[in-house]
Amino acid sequence: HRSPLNDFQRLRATELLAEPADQPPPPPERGSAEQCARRCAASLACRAFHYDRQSQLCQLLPRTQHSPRVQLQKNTHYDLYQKKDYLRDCIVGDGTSYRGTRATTEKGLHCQHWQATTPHDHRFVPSPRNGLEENYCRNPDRDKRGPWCYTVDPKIRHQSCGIKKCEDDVCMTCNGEDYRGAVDHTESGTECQRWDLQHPHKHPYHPDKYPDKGLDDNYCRNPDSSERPWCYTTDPEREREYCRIRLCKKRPRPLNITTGCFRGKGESYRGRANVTVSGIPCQRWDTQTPHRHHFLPEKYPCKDLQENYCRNPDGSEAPWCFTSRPTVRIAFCFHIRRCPDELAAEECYHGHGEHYRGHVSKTRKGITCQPWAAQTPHVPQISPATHPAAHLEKNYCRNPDDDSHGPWCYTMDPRTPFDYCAIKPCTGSTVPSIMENTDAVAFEQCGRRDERLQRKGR
Amino acid sequence: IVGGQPGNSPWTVSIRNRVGAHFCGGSLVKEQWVISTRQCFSSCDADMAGYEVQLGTLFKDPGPEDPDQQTIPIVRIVCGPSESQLVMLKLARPAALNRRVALICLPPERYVVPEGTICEIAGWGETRGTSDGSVLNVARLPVLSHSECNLALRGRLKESELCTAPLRAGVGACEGDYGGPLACLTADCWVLEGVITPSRVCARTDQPALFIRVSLYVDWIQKVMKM
Repeated sequence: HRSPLNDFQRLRATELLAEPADQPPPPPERGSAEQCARRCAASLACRAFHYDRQSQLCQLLPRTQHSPRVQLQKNTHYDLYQKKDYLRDCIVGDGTSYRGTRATTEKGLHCQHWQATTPHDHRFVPSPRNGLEENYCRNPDRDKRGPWCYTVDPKIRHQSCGIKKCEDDVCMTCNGEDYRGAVDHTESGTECQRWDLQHPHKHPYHPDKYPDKGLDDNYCRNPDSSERPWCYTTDPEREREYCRIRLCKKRPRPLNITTGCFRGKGESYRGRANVTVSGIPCQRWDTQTPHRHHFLPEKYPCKDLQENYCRNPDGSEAPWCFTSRPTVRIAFCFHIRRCPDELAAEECYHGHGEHYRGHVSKTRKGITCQPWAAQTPHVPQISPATHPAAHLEKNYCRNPDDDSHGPWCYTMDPRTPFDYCAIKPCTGSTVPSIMENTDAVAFEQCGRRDERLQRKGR
Repeated sequence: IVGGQPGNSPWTVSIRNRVGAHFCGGSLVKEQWVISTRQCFSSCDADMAGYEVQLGTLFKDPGPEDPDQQTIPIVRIVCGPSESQLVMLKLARPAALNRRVALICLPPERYVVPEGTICEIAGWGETRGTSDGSVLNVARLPVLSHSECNLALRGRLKESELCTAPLRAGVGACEGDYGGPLACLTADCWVLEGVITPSRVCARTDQPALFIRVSLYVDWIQKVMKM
């Protein structure tokens, strides 16, 4: 049940470019990514492969991003898969499979080239099988201390390179939700299943769906706020299991703590709201009634699960709590005010700001405005050419279309075509009240409802 | 919805988070656009990967064989003017309109709903035991005049807010309804006049309920869809 892709690290939409002079790769072949991985794994010369998901073409490569004279380039047609052993900077087990590029010993001495026999003669002959290359640290004789090398110091024949084991290389804080290390085995030593595969275990944590959880390859992660990083296993009999990862000695200082309001999803909200929006008191975190749960305060030291306060220990949409009502397990605390997330207004405008001629050129979120005459990142429908009298200078905020919500601009953020600016109405600036006149109403096609269904529904 | 009853509201959509759970409501104003409230979303440039809208079904958690159900990913969130508390959600593809899925009209700019107009709120939120929480619930509320409401709220009512009168039976929106519609029947057409936003307490019997006044932001809504 182990996927051959488990030996590879995937870089999405990426191409590995080599210099033309280098040895051209073999012609692409058709097949699935897993078939391609099997082919590359079976070839000592192969260290990576390009996979084109659309055409299902696979091209084996004799190099990785750490090889000389190569560069990575964005390319939406390809995913680049590279053998983990060539990329990892830590070792698994005794490091026999380590193929990284570390070339200095633990005391900082430079390694002697494996080809060379001076200053130290030796019997190791570099070959694709033993992976001896350049002067990189290797473990050709299964030394328990891990990869080592002969040194260029005549007085010191060889020395360990001190490359850490992966479980000790990157430590985790709190519950390991931010852990992005390279451990890919569970506590019992079982290999993890890739997050981008649905076998042997089907699961909801697709990497595309959770881009913020770092669900890379088959590394241990904590996408659901469990106690520690874990993974689905390649053992069909065992769905998931925790991983052994070192806890950092220092606990991180909580950042951006808020009490009177919450920012983003409210993970750093430390206020005292303890009632749900519908008025139901929250259940205390240190009790299991009326609702049993696994968010025990002592298991989540960084989440401040005090009393029965609204908290967001698992990255939900907003602070929430278990309710004291048996029929309602969980409720959000949406009634807690959101912290303002807009820049302080630098200037003010009268009316709708149609005559504003100031120099503010940032949106209320702090994004730089796109020059009115520019065509990227947004092709403007309003420009100096279409509105010559609107004073559309440089990238200053303006209101050429008499937008009732004030000056605005196209933005330099490709995902945000336009937005309003960090300018507010001047005090005393009056705009006709909405209550002063009401219009006749005329509608065309929308808003129709099949009333027959409604009667049947009731 | 507290104090409501199972009903049909073909423009009301359920917004689902990454584990597929309903957490807020919305209204279909264009085949590829839903309007909801800012309070339901973590930020104006949130990565919406994994978030979806569900429409075309009366059930909060329909079975796989529900024929008319549509589930469409959300690809972008656009925040409204600062005071509006509104967001527009762009869908990955247009919703298919049918007898279970319909657009709701937008009012003319700055249109004021006449006092006493009967409007309807709809959602899959908390019912507090007053109805079947597994299906869409609707409830009817009469519009309260701006002046009367401002009086009841001791002068703190904004122009961007719209009120409905409190009912002695305790009828109103609640947890899980936020972002959903206050739809009013005007000239034989259902019009999105208000958007449900979180309040301190659900279905109060002694205070008006507040909604975002959509007519004040129709120009922004049209501009977003046009841009």
